[in-house]
Amino acid sequence: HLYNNRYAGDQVVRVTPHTTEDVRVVKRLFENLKVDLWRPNSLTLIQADSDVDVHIGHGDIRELKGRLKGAHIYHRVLISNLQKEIEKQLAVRSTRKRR
Amino acid sequence: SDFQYDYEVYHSLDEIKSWMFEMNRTHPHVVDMFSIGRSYEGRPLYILQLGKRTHPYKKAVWMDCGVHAREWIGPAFCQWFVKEALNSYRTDPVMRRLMNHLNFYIMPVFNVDGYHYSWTTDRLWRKTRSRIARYQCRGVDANRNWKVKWCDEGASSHPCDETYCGPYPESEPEVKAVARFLRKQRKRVKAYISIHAYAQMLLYPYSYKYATIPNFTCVESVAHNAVNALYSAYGVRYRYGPASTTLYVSSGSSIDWAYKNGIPYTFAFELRDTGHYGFLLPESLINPTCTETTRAVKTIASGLLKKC
Repeated sequence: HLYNNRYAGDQVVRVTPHTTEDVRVVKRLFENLKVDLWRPNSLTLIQADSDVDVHIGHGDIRELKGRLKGAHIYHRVLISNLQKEIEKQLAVRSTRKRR
Repeated sequence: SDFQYDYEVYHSLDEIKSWMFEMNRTHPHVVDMFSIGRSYEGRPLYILQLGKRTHPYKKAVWMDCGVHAREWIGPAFCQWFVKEALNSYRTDPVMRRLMNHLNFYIMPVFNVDGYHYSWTTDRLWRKTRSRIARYQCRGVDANRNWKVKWCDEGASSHPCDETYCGPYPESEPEVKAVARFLRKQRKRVKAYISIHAYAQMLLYPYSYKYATIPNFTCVESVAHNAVNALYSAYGVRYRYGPASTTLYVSSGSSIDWAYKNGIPYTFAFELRDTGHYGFLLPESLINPTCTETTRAVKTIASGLLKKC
């Protein structure tokens, strides 16, 4: 597997904090969970009413979604399986090359 | 020639390097290839100079792609632009005029070590690959390492952070090499363009403060025309404006450094998309993304030939 399957089951989630309290909760959450911020690219840049796209490992997805749901913070999944998306990005290419 | 190159797929660093040599070999009258230094891991930092050799003191546009390793659509665009410039020189009067009156310095992959690493080990790597003393984490954010309000708001002084500014300004050999080249060419380079992803934005200074640049009217007008040109291709709307207010505050960025060093028009593109695929923009979207962005870059370059 590409990248040794390291992204299998990982997801990219879009979180939209609406209040300063939401922002505080999200920052605290991301400090505790090992997340890869896609946008913005730093915790200090998270602000109310702007989307936060975060790559989260498959082992932390349940906790992240549970915490966000508990805090009533809006979130949705952008990429449901990162490994598949990555392999799709290059797999098509190799078949084309073969052709 | 039997050199077939597919511009609608992502290419590895080796393939991009071979492609650069081929462009240099097959277009000797309008292409020059040279290196401006070496990366942290010792890879050459190759530049393609495009332009008719009309006279030695032509104005120039600098464009770099791939500052952040995982933003693969950047290098794809740089290659696409070179292909368009060379293929349309005879048929497109606008491109012919640009190539006759300007030189384009194109750096398809700025962060060569990071890009190679994103192909072989970690697809979502962002930073360079330098080692930091006393820390296991590697890499500096090359767009927080420029000597302008270095390591201030919007950058991090912690080596394990994605926006790590580095141990000192221009600590990254890649940043140092480009800064040195642009300092040397200062009198001729009139526009600096850096290609990033994703958010669909066109940004200009300042990034590190909420203030208006002295030549705001001219820069705003060029940006407005550029996003209109981009929109004309497929109807994709880009936001544009000062980076600090349009995106967020960040210090040590290349567009602020270039502007502060006398380049009157400096822009950063954030290409497609707005998050559906993010850094994993499918190859099927390379063509439309690059087609629309080429229109925007041509509009910016054309702006240099007008008086403002």
